[in-house]
Amino acid sequence: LDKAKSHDEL
Amino acid sequence: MNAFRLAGDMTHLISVLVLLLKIHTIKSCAGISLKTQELYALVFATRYLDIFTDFISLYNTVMKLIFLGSSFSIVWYMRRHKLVQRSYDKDHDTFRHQLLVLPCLILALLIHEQFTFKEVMWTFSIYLEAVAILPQLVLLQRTRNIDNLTGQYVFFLGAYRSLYILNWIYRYFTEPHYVHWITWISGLVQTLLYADFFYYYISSWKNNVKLTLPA
Repeated sequence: LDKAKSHDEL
Repeated sequence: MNAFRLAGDMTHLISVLVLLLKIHTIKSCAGISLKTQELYALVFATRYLDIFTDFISLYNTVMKLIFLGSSFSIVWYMRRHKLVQRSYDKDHDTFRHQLLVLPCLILALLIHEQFTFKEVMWTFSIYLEAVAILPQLVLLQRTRNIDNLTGQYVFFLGAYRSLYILNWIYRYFTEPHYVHWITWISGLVQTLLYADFFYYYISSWKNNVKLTLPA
């Protein structure tokens, strides 16, 4: 799971 | 980025700008809950801990800086600016922060995807954002008479939440492995909290009368 990608929303 | 997400971010941005504009130009924060604003500042401070470590896009970084900057300046205005301070409705804004912060912190410690400091803080910010509007809604209920800018502020915030739900539905069907239960459930709870306000906002707009809430 790519954390940066999953947290790309604001 | 899909259109729902962009529209959601833009309505979020507009809501914050409407509020800052109100405070800055008429030097009044009447009807605005300082508790809610402090909770939002805490939400952004704990969510964007990754701002200097994970680069997603220039858009992402700039928006994060705007949300951090605007939320802290709103709190600064309401606490420190002489004129703005005077218009703050302290007696009606009595909702206790701890009632929201502590349960959210405990929930984030119990339910998260990864047990790391950054991840738990991120999860905490998601839970806290879902309920951070409560002091504002309580204040609106107590004062009942709402000026246009305050009404628009809450309206745009609600629009932002609704558009994010459409964005999640869109991403779920278009992106593989896009499943985020924590964000979805919190987001849904948050949007439902606005439902009541929306009902009165839209009916007052349709009848072309000043927005008032029932006691």
